[in-house]
Amino acid sequence: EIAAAEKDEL
Amino acid sequence: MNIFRLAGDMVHLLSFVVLVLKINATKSCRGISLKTQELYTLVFVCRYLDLFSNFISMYNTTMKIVFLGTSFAILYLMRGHKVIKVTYDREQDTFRYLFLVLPCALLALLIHNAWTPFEVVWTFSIYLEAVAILPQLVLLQRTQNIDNLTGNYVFLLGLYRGLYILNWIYRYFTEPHYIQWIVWISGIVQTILYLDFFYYYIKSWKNNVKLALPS
Repeated sequence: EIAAAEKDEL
Repeated sequence: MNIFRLAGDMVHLLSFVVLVLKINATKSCRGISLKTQELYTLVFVCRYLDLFSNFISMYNTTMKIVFLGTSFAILYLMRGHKVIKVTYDREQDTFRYLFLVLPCALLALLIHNAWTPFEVVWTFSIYLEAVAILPQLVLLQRTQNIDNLTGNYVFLLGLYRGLYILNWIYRYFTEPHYIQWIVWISGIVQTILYLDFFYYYIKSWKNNVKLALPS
């Protein structure tokens, strides 16, 4: 799943 | 988290502070585009759908809540506050939302990382953020006597994006497999939109004269 780890920016 | 990312976030946060300060201190939102503010609010709502389902860090969650809260507070001041709302430049702030929202929505449907509702809405927020400043830039060009705080607000917003680019470069070299084409290209487009403004902002600052954009 791409969603979780890479969405750590605002 | 690297220093560029932290600096970018702090500058972004500072831009909100400057905007709220300007509106509250002068009891006026003259020169501020409500359309840009509404688009930013839409950007945050769409991007932070995972606020409660995807915990990254206390920092992230706090910042997301602050960004959302501040955006809605600014909308309240501009639309609901008895004294402030009459200072809004309604006749000048004429940019059409659809020209920005529709192409971004179509692009998000076409180009995304995964075909899930969450991912498409998130991608839409990335595209929309890149162009959401346009109504503000147009209004700025129409406004005579841009006050210092409004100029600083737009400058901080542009600086925030510039710092994020440095953050991506840093991450690309320090984190394996860190490649995010959608975010990078949108972020570069977003920063390019500010270049013209930067030029006049820095020029006015160096010559110590009031900022004015040529129309």
